[in-house]
Amino acid sequence: TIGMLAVDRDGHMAAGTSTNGMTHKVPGRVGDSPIVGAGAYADSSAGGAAATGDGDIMMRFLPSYLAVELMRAGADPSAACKMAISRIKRHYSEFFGAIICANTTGHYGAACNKTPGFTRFHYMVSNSKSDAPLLKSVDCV
Amino acid sequence: HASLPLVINTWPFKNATAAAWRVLQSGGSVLDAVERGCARCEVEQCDGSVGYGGSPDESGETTLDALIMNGDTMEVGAVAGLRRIKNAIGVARAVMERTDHTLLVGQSASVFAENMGFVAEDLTTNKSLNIFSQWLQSNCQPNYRKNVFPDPSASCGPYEPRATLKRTKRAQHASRLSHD
Repeated sequence: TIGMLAVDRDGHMAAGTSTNGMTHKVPGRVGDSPIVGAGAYADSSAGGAAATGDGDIMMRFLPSYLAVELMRAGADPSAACKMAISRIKRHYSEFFGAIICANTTGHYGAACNKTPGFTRFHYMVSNSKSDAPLLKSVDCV
Repeated sequence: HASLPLVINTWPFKNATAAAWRVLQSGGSVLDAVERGCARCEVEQCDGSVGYGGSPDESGETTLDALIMNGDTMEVGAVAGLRRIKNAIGVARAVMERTDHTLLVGQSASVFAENMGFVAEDLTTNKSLNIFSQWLQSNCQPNYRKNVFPDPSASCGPYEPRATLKRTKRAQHASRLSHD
């Protein structure tokens, strides 16, 4: 799955996702990726977020919407991402998932849930400082 | 690290980031950037979890889900369980721009896509067929069904509902190579 956020120099924001979902799913099953607020969410007055992982679990918590609302309330993107992951972790401590967050000033962050075999989450960033895609990573919590 | 413009995406899909970045650098919109970036991954079948030929379902079929959202207008277009169309993010954008709806699903979404000029083609590849064959040979494991007969942790279907519902710990099947 890819989840992507784009912000232009005026703070206009868009979000998108694309996936073929989980392998061996029951036919007809849909994950979080095409669900607004679950797979991704964007509001140019606050920020954007995109989630990835076990969509059957993640879609129950609308983590992208939650992260954006936390940024609207003043949280920085890294903190917003962490809180969105923590909310899910309270109920599903071993879920597989991660989220990226960005605000309209160009600050960004990410978070993931630490599970056996998944301790670090990698994501890509390109901005006017880098002018090329940079591989970033975050330790899972 | 505040700096605009910005493109950020999940997983180390470098070419997708670069594609989106090029759009912004050439004066394109953030919607164009997101569409182009995600489409790049669909073409490249990023880590097998995006695009055609990956994540076959229980019947061996690959279906696609995608979403695009405009953060200025809060318009959204999405498709789920899209069959036989490779450019899922493109269809999602068409849902946003060519309908007043938000989410189209399944076969009807494919018909919409065809009507909008998207090409219908088989999403199956040798790789997805192989994944499906191996799954059948492994007695359909891993398996997402529960409270059905025969026991889905050991047998393939067809399944019938079991008379009683039993609470069991949910197995974690999602991984780096099988995720949303």
